[in-house]
Amino acid sequence: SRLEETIKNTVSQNPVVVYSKSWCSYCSEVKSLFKKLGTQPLVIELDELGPQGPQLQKLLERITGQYTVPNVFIGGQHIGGCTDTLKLYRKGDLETLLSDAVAK
Amino acid sequence: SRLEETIKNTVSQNPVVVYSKSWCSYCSEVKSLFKKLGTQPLVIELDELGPQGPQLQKLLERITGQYTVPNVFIGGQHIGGCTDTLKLYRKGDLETLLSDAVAK
Ligand SMILES: N[C@@H](CCC(=O)N[C@@H](CS)C(=O)NCC(=O)O)C(=O)O
Ligand SMILES: N[C@@H](CCC(=O)N[C@@H](CS)C(=O)NCC(=O)O)C(=O)O
Ligand code: FES
Repeated sequence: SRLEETIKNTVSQNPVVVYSKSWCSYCSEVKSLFKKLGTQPLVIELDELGPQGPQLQKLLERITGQYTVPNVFIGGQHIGGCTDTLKLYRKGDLETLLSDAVAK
Repeated sequence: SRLEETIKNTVSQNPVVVYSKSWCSYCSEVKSLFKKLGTQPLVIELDELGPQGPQLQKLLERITGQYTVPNVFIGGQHIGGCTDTLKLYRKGDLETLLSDAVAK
């Protein structure tokens, strides 16, 4: 579908993408982690898109298996949610993924 | 107002009360912390109350100054949100507050 193409283009053309909800603290945590690491992610607030928000959220579930937010992509690769992202950060892997993605 | 009385009765008659939203991970964190500490809080899911949910949320803001969820009360006392509750837990104060409240 066209909306599915939009998601695929978005995550391939932007090194860091976060599908988010503006009021959600788990999403805020992920956004401020990237900011702290000097990366400016593309943030898509699903609650600010009217009816397209729920549509995107369902499509993301079909594409990634994940329905929840935050939904994080780095270098076109699906990373996961807040817990997954923090786990990678503590292991030291997140910064490697970020520099690879930004370098592309 | 009558709804305001309901809140005041709820927090005075129940040792631990969490105003919550069922999909919110910060609320889940607080609920599982209390469960881990052997306390069964009274949980009010504001997203499951139809139009009364937003009404309660605005009243809670008027009463406590806090609009966000989770909104936590122990022994009738306003504790705060997820971060505040975790802070008290790490300081060792949360368990003291809980035993006092449960003992009442
Ligand atoms: N463990 C996941 C939890 C994700 C989660 O439960 N997200 C909630 C918001 S905090 C959610 O998307 N709920 C459904 C919704 O808001 O539509 C993570 O770390 O990201
Ligand atoms: N620092 C606060 C953050 C609270 C917060 O921002 N809560 C969000 C959900 S995670 C909220 O209530 N947003 C407005 C809403 O859902 O109505 C805490 O630790 O509880
Ligand atoms: S909505 Fe509360 S942490 Fe996501």
